[in-house]
Amino acid sequence: MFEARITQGAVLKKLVEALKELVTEGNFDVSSTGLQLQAMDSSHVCLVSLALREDGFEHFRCDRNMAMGIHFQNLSKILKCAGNEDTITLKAEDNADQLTLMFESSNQDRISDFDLKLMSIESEHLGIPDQEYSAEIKMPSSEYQRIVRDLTSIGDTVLISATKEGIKFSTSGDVGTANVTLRHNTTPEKPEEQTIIDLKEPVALTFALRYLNNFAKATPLAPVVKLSLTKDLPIVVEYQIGELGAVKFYLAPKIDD
Amino acid sequence: GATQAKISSFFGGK
Repeated sequence: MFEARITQGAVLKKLVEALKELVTEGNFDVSSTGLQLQAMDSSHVCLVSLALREDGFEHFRCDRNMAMGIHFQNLSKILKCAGNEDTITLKAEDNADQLTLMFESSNQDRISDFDLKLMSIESEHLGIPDQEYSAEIKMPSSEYQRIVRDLTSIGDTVLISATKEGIKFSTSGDVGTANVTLRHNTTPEKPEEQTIIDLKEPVALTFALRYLNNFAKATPLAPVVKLSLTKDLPIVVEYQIGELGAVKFYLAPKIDD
Repeated sequence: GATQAKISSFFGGK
């Protein structure tokens, strides 16, 4: 059987809210090492890779590897019924066609359970190579959210260029143009308020803003976001979810004809 | 203009 208990149920709620518009459905692959998900959006332009470690849960048991096909809008409907302070336990029998979600209030005086019907999903796993990136930028996740939201109101695509001067986001549209530059800034005392640019070589890539904007739905999960860029490769937008794991969004670039 | 690439053209199936 599979059983996973997380005291901070709100994390699970935020996670599903971050994914549900980007990916309709996907498999929760559970094993003794944790829970993983790899899913593409419907246009196959971006990929979500989620990895939650077994030791990040208060309790985790998985007797045999399983792929649990999840419809994210449906999972979201159920998780909306959990309180923000609730402990959430996920449970499934081996080869089950449903996932049980149990919500316990923090003072244990309210317990509810919901069964989510599982789906059979044929999913192709993509091999994501480990690699060095030309530029890695860590910034406050709220800053990333603001930049992509602001630029989405001006244009459809953004040119992201990383140089020793900083990281620059540029767009243009019917109303005009916009540029936002962030400089390397380690002045703030709190690491989560710093902007750290690790540049091996200058790089510039163009991306569709609507996806970058969608990734920002993960902002409530983490105070810091990391962007990784290499010429002619997908950008990685990564949120560390405390000690539990990480969610990474990969977006294929726009390529000049 | 620029063409939107597919993610699968970067990451192979496994």
